[in-house]
Amino acid sequence: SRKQFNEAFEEININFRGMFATLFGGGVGEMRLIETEGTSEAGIEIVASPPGKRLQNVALLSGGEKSLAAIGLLMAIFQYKPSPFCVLDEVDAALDDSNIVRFRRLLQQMAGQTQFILITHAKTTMEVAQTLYGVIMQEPGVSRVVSVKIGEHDGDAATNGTPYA
Amino acid sequence: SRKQFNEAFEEININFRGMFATLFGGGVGEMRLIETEGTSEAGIEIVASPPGKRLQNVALLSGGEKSLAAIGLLMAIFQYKPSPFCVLDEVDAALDDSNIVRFRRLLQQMAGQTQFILITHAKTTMEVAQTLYGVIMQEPGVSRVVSVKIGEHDGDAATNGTPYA
Amino acid sequence: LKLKKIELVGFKSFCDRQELPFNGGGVSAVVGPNGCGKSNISDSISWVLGERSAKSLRGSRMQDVIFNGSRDRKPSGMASVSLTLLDPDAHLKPRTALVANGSNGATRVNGSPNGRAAEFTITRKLFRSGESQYLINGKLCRLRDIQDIFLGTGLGPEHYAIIEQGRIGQILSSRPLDRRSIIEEAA
Amino acid sequence: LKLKKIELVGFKSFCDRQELPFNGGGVSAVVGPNGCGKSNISDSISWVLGERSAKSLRGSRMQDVIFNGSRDRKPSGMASVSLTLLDPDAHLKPRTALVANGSNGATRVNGSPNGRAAEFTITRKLFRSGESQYLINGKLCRLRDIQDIFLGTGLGPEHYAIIEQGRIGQILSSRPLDRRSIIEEAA
Ligand SMILES: Nc1ncnc2c1ncn2[C@@H]1O[C@H](COP(=O)(O)OP(=O)(O)OP(=O)(O)O)[C@@H](O)[C@H]1O
Ligand SMILES: Nc1ncnc2c1ncn2[C@@H]1O[C@H](COP(=O)(O)OP(=O)(O)OP(=O)(O)O)[C@@H](O)[C@H]1O
Ligand SMILES: [Mg+2]
Ligand SMILES: [Mg+2]
Repeated sequence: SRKQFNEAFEEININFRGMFATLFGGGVGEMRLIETEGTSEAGIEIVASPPGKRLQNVALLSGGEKSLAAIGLLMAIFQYKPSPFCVLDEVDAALDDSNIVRFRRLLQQMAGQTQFILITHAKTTMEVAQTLYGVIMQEPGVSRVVSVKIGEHDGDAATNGTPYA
Repeated sequence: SRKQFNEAFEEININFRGMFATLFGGGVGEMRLIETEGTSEAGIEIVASPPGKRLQNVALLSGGEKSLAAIGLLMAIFQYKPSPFCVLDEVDAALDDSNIVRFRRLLQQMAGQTQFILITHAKTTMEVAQTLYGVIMQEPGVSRVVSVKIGEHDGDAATNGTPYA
Repeated sequence: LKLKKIELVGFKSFCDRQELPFNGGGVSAVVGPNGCGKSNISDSISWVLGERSAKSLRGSRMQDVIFNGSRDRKPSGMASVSLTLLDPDAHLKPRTALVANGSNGATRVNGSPNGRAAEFTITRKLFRSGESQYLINGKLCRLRDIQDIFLGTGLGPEHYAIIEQGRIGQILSSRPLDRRSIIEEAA
Repeated sequence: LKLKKIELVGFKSFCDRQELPFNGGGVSAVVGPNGCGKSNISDSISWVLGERSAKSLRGSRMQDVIFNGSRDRKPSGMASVSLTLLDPDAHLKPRTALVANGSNGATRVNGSPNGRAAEFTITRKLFRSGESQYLINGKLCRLRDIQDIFLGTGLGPEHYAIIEQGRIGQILSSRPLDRRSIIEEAA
């Protein structure tokens, strides 16, 4: 229903503005409803302007900036309505070291509500995981999975005495 | 001319087969001419099958495998006809550590003929450069470039005594 | 809903039956070298949730998801992926109970009548012939029954909760009405 | 041909005049945090070589490449990019000498008549009005004259020697006839 959509839109937008400000340390990031030809429904335009930079076409943003803004939008939706789980396949590929740290912090914040499954090559991202699934192809062309539980302190569940939570 | 095209195609294909074998440690990688509807010119199909894996649609390859094969094809063209310079913007983004090392080795091999300008976040890739251009935005929204020459040994041109070559 | 386990057999590079157990929440990371099968796991989740487009799974036709053989193995005859989930409020949610209870051979969601939690497994199979099967707790059902469980969760038809490799950079350049359908699914 | 220098002013985030000198060959790496301007440098090279599509440079219209202002700076009135190259065999190559010597106001490539090497600079400017200028060694010429220098080098219209961010993964999924045009350019 249109009322339902507008409520969801407003709330997700508030979340997105907050997410953007956190991830970029300022700037303006939000969604706007725009008239779309050929339909009575409004389309959604995304405005994303990192701090100190002038507002312009989001296409001109850098690869890393686009990734970070998109992550912020996704998390804004999850803040409104958490998904049971979420699969992120190499979403950190374009992020530099300091943005990977921001991404990690955001994951830790959101992990209570949604189970995140990250596919990544970045050591920094791996460090935030409680479980690692190592995929190997010892026999060519045949995949196997080995799962390893990591303790919440120093990578060793046994040493800190608390049961794996 | 068609004769010119066929000669170039054959030679680049020989290079590509070699490149693929080197980068993947085996397997089959080559180009094939295929009939294309609506035109008398043959289109080019790319076959890429890493070692131990069965030949199938290249779309099924992984992100890293696609990047590596594409890099091999590009270098195969440069082997046939070196470009004055080549700009590679984050082509290593999907490569794991061991494939980045293969990529580096290939760059060092090809660097004699073509000047490579790499844009990268990967430390391993940076290490193969003789010159680094650091781009900064001290003032928000305004880019500046600082160039730093690296010696060919141990990152310091002054210590090894040989003039910057 | 909480994810408990993923099982794959004959799906893409997962010739042999493999399992990913999820115990406890938080963040999990899937790691390994290029081409070892990580994105294939993500594809298997999209697929068991009802992905209809082979192209979205990097294939040209749906049979491309069946293990196609390797140097030492013959191609498989079937791909099968199962997702086991825990619904902590099964007794409160008429929709899940109804789907699992309803017509079309779907079965009652596991769990004691007085118990709160209920574990259930959804399965999708594809045979070389092109024949497909969808199951809830081992009983045949329609693809619709599986999709209904996940409506509005981000794991439904828009599945914005599954971001494929390379797609994060595309989100900002998506079309205005595509973005609308994502918000509509969340609403 | 060897690359000697890139100069940018008013191009995208390069408000102030900046220079990248290339002394000696080998490999150079452009590094820095997200959004600092690295890909913009790559765009400036594509642009000065004659890129006609604003979309390929992530813009919606060509004026998007002109510095658009920032917190403390006003927008620029013009974008200008210059590429300085060394042609070690200028005396042997009728084409380069001809382009630089020929009609349309193009000028003689720098270098002594008996000397072997010749350095030359190509420049492209764009004003807010939409007016464009192309120059070789400071003298006005047509865009065609610049493109002719690089035909068959991978820096021509197909510019396969410039791989934009995100494009490496697309090469294998390009269309059969697009791949053909790349081989044709190299041939
Ligand atoms: N039907 C199939 N049968 C057998 N192997 C397959 C099938 N479909 C895909 N593969 C193989 O799976 C591999 C790709 O796996 P996947 O995309 O999961 O890799 P990845 O771990 O994500 O790697 P990357 O880090 O490069 O993204 C390819 O080598 C491909 O040949
Ligand atoms: N015309 C313009 N005027 C001012 N700034 C611009 C203009 N066009 C683009 N920019 C800015 O340039 C920045 C993008 O730069 P660029 O794409 O070069 O980043 P990058 O260094 O490649 O980053 P990444 O590592 O994330 O790929 C954006 O923040 C964008 O706002
Ligand atoms: Mg992958
Ligand atoms: Mg970039």
